[in-house]
Amino acid sequence: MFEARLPQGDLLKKILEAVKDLVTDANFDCSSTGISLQAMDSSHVSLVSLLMRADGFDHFRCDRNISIGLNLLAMSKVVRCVGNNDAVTMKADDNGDLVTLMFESQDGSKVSDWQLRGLDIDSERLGIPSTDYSSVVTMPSAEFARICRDLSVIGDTVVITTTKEGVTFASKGELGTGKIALRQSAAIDDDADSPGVSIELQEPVSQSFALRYLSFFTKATPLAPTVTISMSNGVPLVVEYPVGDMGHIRFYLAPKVED
Amino acid sequence: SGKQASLTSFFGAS
Repeated sequence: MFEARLPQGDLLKKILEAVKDLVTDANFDCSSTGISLQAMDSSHVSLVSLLMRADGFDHFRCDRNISIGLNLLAMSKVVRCVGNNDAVTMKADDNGDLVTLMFESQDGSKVSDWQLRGLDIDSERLGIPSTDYSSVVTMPSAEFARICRDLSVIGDTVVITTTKEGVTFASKGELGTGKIALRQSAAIDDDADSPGVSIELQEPVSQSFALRYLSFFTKATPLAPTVTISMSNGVPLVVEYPVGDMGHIRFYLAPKVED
Repeated sequence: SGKQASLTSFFGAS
């Protein structure tokens, strides 16, 4: 059997909000080490990779590896009923046909039980090569979301360029052009809510990406105050948000290339 | 503004 209890149920809510518009159905792969999920969007341009380590749950039991296939839109609707301080318990039988989600309020005064039908999803897992990225930008997640939103007014593609001085996001379209430059900056009083912008630069990078997908990724903004964007020329970029201190959600996006 | 590459051309099936 599989059973896992997450004291901060709102993490699961934020994860579902982050992926439900990008991926329809996905397998939650459960093993003794935790839960992982890997899924591509329907056009095979982007990929989401979620990791929740077993030690981040206050109870975790997985007798044998199972893949629990779920419709993420249906799951997100159920998980939206989680109160912010609720604990969430996920349970499944050994074949993953039926999945139970139980939400408990902090004082134990309210318990709700939901059952979702497991789906048989035939998904191939992609091998993601481990890469030393040329440029790694860490910045406030809300700022990244805002830049994606603001540049979408101008065009559908953003050129992200890193240099020693900073990072620029530029877009152009029929209306004109827009460019937003961020310089490296220190965090304000080490305050996690006011993170600065930092760039680890092995080599400068300049690469084009579809704003539509980056905007999908920014639905993960409520998960964390910072986001990390890792890039090398000629390969997909990775946008990573931590999931509490138990794992991460990573979004990969293939670049736009010259015609 | 460029042609969208497919992710599968970078990441092979494992």
